Amino acid sequence: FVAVPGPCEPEDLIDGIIFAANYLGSTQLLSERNPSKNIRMMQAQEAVSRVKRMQKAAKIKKKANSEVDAPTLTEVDLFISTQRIKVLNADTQEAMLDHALRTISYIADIGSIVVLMARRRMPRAASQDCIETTPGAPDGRKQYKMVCHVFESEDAQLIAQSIGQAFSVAYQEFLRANGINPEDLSQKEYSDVISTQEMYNDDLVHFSKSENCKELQLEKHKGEILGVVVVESGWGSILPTVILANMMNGGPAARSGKLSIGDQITSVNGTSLVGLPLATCQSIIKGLKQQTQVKLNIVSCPPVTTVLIKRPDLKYQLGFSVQNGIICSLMRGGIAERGGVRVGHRIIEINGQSVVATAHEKIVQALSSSVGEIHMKTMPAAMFRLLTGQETPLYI
Amino acid sequence: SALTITVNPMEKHEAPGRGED
Repeated sequence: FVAVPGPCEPEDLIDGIIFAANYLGSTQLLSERNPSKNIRMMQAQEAVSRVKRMQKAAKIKKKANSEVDAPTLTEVDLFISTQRIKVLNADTQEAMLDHALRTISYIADIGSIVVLMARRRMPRAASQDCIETTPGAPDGRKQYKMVCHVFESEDAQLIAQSIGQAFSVAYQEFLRANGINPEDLSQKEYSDVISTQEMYNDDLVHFSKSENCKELQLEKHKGEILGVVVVESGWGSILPTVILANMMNGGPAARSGKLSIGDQITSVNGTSLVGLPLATCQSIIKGLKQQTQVKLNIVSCPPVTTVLIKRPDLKYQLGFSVQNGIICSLMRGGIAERGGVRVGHRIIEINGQSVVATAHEKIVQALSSSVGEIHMKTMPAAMFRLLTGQETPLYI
Repeated sequence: SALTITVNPMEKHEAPGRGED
């Protein structure tokens, strides 16, 4: 392990350590995605004062009910590891709260108080329930729900430092898993590389042009399938929806002459497919069998995605991994994601050279030795298999 | 007493809206 400053042994944080504390309560806040330190401080203070108000109200209520002896605090064991933070009831050892460490946004300590800020899950469809805009917020900036847990302990500072250390140990593991040696690269240095990387925004420009977004009416016979194969656009894509990968000869989709392979389907008969899992999109399309008219909203896209990665030096890892020519993982916020790399895509070309028949080792070699501008062409792996006849299309 | 904030460096790599109930 790289030495990570803090009160614990990094090895102990992997197994997990326990601190005794009193759980005072939890509250929810709305927050922008990456708030400034000052805003975080205000959020922590707001959480503490809300929970203290709740405590006071509970005490008054208890007094009124003359349950003077009833405790207003819950004694807990705070379990901290590089994977999770759990809050266990000290008496029963029952888990009251359990958060994956990566979902913890930050930790605050003030005197004997510790505040844990965790991001709440937002459904993929970004429902209004979990994502809101604050009226009057500049340019309607998105607000995310956070849950704030407040604790009291003599060891408040030690608890906060231990969680901070767990953050660092887990982050170094994450960097290492993405091929970055934390010893070679300070976080500051990597942030600098990221900030010099332009967001590859051809996708965004393409999607925002109204001439690329079309509403189509397709005629079909009752009982006839639409005659399409759809695949996922791939994690990391700007528009997470299905892509038309193949059309059945003589089927309604092909007959219309209005669709092309590569088109992204955004809605079917008014039902949005954006953000839905592939299986759900497929069943929505299958559900059209008895219809005679189908309304599709599509974005015309070429079947091949263009990627541009700017890598100033070999010491900066690309931030994605490849297996047999297929991109299988992507580092969130890394230079590859910014450059347009999508999980599940097959690499077709690197710097103008076709790599479809190139051995895996050669592809890795070409990528690992490339610096400056790296141009790639990719397409969803499933679409590539269909187009090259390696897979038989199952039309729906 | 002073208020100390320690931000999780993983935060910037997480997709917006990813979290837990």
